[in-house]
Amino acid sequence: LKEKHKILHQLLQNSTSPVDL
Amino acid sequence: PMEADHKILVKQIHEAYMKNFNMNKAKARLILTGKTSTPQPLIIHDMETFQLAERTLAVHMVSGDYAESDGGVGDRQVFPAVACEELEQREAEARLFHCCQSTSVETVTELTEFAKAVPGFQSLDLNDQVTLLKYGVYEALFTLLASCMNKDGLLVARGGGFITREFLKSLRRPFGDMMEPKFQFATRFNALELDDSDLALFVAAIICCGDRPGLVDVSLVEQLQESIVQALRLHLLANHPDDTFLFPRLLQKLADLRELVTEHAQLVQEIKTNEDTSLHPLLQEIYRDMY
Repeated sequence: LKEKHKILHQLLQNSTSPVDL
Repeated sequence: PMEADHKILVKQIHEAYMKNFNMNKAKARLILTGKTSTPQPLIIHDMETFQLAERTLAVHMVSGDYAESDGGVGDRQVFPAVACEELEQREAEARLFHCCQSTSVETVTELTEFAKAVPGFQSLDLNDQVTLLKYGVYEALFTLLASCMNKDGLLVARGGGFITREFLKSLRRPFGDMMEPKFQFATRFNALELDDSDLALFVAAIICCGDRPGLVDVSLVEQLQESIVQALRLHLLANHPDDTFLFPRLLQKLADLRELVTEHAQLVQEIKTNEDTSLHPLLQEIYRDMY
């Protein structure tokens, strides 16, 4: 699940905006 | 003591909602009814006004194009310059689709922060947090979208623009089919006359849902769901004393939302397959193996 949802994981663990990635 | 507990939960969830969402129903209704001191939103009713909005509301109508591959986060494709009017129209539709995606990505980010602030959510297994977001964010997103809609259109760009229902409907298939079901849902949903405190609990209940596929610890999610749903039931009784059937009517909306998301995912799949456009990596993650 982690491998397939890297951005969701990242959002859950910090608050980096995916728009800025 | 139970009454005190539910009031604390209501307060915490309402505060998390007000803090994390840029737009809320109270704000949207003020703009939609013209009862605000901020400038009236720019009405987007054709391609010309859409292009004007792109120029003037640029900050909040980011129309990036996203690479297809998982590793290509942030990669940009460049559209070939075209002179043909039909191709220009197609480009504008693709840009509009990307504006919708940017708004969705922003709302998913807000929803994630909101979920993290719901008491108990962060104690769940991290895989379950991912699962709950994957399956819940679009149902939550369409709930929040209803707050920005009236029968004639939709507030966009943080209230800076108002895109008409007729314009959205007039777009070429499959783009033209995208928003109409959401307007129909919004009309029925807005008739319940919920306020932001009710919506906060409803959105929390959508996310903390024990029957999402693949949950590791179902009973823990169910416990969390139960406390939120009970708080929602008691809050609705207190906040809408004249509408005793509001709670069961609201629960029925969960089925409508699930159907709306399934239809939406199919349309997005169709667009991805048949159109020269791409999907933001975060949205790709959410849609992949969804239903």
